[in-house]
Amino acid sequence: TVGCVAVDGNGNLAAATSTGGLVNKMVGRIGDTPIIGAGTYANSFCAVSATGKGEAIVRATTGRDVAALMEYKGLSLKDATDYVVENAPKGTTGLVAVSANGEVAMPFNTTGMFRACAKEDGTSEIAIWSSVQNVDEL
Amino acid sequence: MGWAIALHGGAGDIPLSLPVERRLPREETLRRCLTLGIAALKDNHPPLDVVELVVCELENCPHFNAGRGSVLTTIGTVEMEASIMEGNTKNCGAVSGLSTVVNPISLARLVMEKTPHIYLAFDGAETFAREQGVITKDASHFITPETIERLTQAKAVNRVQIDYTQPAVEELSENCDSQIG
Repeated sequence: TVGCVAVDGNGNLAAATSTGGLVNKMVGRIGDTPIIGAGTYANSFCAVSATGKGEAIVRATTGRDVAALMEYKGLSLKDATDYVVENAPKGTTGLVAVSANGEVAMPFNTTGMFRACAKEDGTSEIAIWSSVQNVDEL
Repeated sequence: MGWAIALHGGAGDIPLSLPVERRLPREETLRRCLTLGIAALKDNHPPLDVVELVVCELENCPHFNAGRGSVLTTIGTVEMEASIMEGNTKNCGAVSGLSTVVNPISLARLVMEKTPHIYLAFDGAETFAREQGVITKDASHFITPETIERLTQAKAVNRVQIDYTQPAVEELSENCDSQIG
């Protein structure tokens, strides 16, 4: 699965996700990617693109849960995404997210996630695993 | 407040021993796509354009599980899916069951912008793609030697895997969840 989230300097948000699904999936199987609120979601608070085991992500309404925690519970992007990913079954979920004020979060509970991010302040990251040894600066 | 962008190329049980020849092309694509997205944001392109642009680039990379390089169904076919959403308006579009559309994310955006609907699938989505004149290719374009190998490995142990990020069969524990390898 691939995905991208972005926010501009005015707080406008967007999310996009695309996938081939699972190896050896049944013909006709639908995953989380096209289910709005599961693998992909954006509102005025954040934009989210998820990856992992689609069935688990659909059950967790991952994307919408992140947005709802920010909107109704006042959580930061980091706290909201950490809560959602930590409460998903281990080994099933990763996501990238940005908030309207330019925060970035990329948590996962799998062994790794191919990911990259950048912010206007010049910070950037390209990584696969959690270890800092896998992080490059642009 | 400032611009920001984040992208992913899949999550799963990616082994720390991932061979360099499989790691480097993916890292290079991530770097190229990030640079592309940064440039678009700096040029004041709308975030919706930016995420579509970046995902198209990722779809075109055969090393990731989307577009060309999508993993295969149990009968060796490709069924791609994609979705896109704009935050302020909550406008969104999604597609699934695509087998010939080169960039499913762009078709998802067309569903959002050109139809009264949110989600088109299978034959209806393919018909819509032709009506809109998006680029299509024969289904064989999307299948790579690596995805054929992944399907062969998965079928050998009757398992459904999370895309290419899974380690090879021989690297897996026999006690792993059968749904994710």
